[in-house]
Amino acid sequence: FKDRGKITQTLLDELEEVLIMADLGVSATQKIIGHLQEKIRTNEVKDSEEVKDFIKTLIAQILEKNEIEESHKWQPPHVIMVIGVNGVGKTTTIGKLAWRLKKEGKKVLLAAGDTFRAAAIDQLEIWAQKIGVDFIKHQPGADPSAVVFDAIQAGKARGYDIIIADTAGRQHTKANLMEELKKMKRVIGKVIPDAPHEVLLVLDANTGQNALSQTNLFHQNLGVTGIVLTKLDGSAKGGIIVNIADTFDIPIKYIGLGEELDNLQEFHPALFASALLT
Amino acid sequence: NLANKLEGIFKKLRSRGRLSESDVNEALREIRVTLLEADVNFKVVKRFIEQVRVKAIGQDVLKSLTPGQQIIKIVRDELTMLMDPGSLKGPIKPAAFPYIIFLVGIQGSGKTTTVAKLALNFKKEGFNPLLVATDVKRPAAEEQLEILARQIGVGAFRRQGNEGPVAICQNALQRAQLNKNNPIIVDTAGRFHIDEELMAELIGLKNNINPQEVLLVADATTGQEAVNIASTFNDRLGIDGIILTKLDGDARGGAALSMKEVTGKPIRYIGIGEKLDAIEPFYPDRLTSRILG
Ligand SMILES: Nc1nc2c(ncn2[C@@H]2O[C@H](COP(=O)(O)OP(=O)(O)OP(=O)(O)O)[C@@H](O)[C@H]2O)c(=O)[nH]1
Ligand SMILES: Nc1nc2c(ncn2[C@@H]2O[C@H](COP(=O)(O)OP(=O)(O)OP(=O)(O)O)[C@@H](O)[C@H]2O)c(=O)[nH]1
Ligand SMILES: [Mg+2]
Ligand SMILES: [Mg+2]
Repeated sequence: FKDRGKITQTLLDELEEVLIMADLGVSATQKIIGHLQEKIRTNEVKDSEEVKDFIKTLIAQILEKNEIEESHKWQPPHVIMVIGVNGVGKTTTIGKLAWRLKKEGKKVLLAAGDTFRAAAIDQLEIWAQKIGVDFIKHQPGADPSAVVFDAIQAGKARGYDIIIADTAGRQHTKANLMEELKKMKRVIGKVIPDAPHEVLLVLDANTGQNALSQTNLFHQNLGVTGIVLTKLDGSAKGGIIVNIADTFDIPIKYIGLGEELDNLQEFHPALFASALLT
Repeated sequence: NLANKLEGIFKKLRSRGRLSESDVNEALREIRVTLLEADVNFKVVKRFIEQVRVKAIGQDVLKSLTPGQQIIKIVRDELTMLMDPGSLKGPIKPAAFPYIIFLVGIQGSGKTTTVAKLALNFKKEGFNPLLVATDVKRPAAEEQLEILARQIGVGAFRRQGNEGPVAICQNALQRAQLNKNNPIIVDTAGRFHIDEELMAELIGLKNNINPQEVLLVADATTGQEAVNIASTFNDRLGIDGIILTKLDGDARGGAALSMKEVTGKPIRYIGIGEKLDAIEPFYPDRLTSRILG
């Protein structure tokens, strides 16, 4: 849809192609095009330029519905648990988040809750050192809940503002691994009632429809309070989060745009909606 | 699932004996949705549906099958042919020294873990592999490869000073020659296909080291961009095969179909877990069933 023109079936077909190839999925795409066809029928949308504006606005609205004002007036220690399937960018995101919070003057503690994967502890430790924040670890193979318990105790005692717990990547379909996360959440809650205050699910923008199943099962098991969408600096559009925003009440908090510490941005529904259509 | 949906469609239609055009069109609509929801690329689906349409219209319904089953059979056969078992090569057989294998792909796809999985396979077959750590960027990537090497009892080579990937590989090959290591499996840093500088680095590495195999490691959950990723890596770098990881989750794996169709390159292995023995040779009919749900 290059310039202002008539609305043709070709235009609608092109629109369907753009949305599906952005990973919105069949049902979200059909729903959006259905709304559009209704507006066309009532003559509220009359040309190709208005089609584009309508779609952008509609997608932004879907994405905005769960967004909440981030007050940042947390009661210390504010505990954040970071979860997600293998390789999506959890550990790197924690580094970026810790960096951002440190620059805001917060005292941050990182907990090496991935005691399973080779060099996971080393990886997070390098980030902690780069940023200059404190770090709690046990030996590889230790009980992840014990590490996090330790970190929360230390965090509480020494007056940290934020404690972020890294966890090992895992497939959401593996019940025993989900149990391990649920146990970690319970352990955190024993030390600080109401903690963890944030359960951040990290999703990879390259992921297709499986992101729905991931969100569904992590949410069912743990109660997800926020989503981070990483690797948006690639060619993937991450359109699956339109369906996720529509289906769940979970706000999208941040997006990852690279591998360095300052490559984390707050999520902007309108900007994201625009980028989807280009 | 698709089989039930098609049965439902054909229950409503009266046709028997031959598959009429309208029967086929309605079934194709369902098949299209099934493939898109399985993450097969939009354009790949379009081409595939046309292939099926041509095969299906006017076909005699076999006595033993319902029209729905007939269409499924055509879809299954076409999908399996797309996965091209003709080119099914089975596991890699390292030939004479040096047999160099590069693992490449985007961030987080499972390259480092898969390097170790392949090494364990080769070790069990009596080879003496050497793992080469050229990812000098990601924090603790070299440690990760060393730890995995130690877990399976094979050697790992990492840089001594501040060398780049080319020098690391050249030095590793010298070590491999002295130690009689073969194959030599090279782990590379994750990178985007659209990152000019990093793709150029990889192309330079390939031109310099001349690997016998360049394998693209791709996550089974990859969505529509699978086509872009695979075709760019293939067109610019040249790949010999694909390894699809994380099939132990519930991803339908349509990305595999897209990547195979657009590059013509065979899927050699699949990753089915985090442990180092969680790798299998690829079987097209299993993935076909998975994609069709
Ligand atoms: N380009 C890009 N790469 C990213 C981004 N976020 C993470 N990565 C990269 O993705 C890869 C995996 O990141 P990790 O932080 O190790 O992911 P993880 O979820 O902790 O992985 P596991 O703990 O193994 O499950 C690394 O190469 C990161 O540099 C991003 O926003 N953009
Ligand atoms: N469940 C499952 N996890 C896997 C599989 N293959 C790799 N992983 C996990 O995926 C995550 C990423 O694996 P890596 O080997 O670090 O990926 P990578 O491609 O080397 O990542 P970068 O070097 O950052 O690009 C780790 O948590 C691995 O344990 C698999 O087949 N199944
Ligand atoms: Mg991690
Ligand atoms: Mg790696």
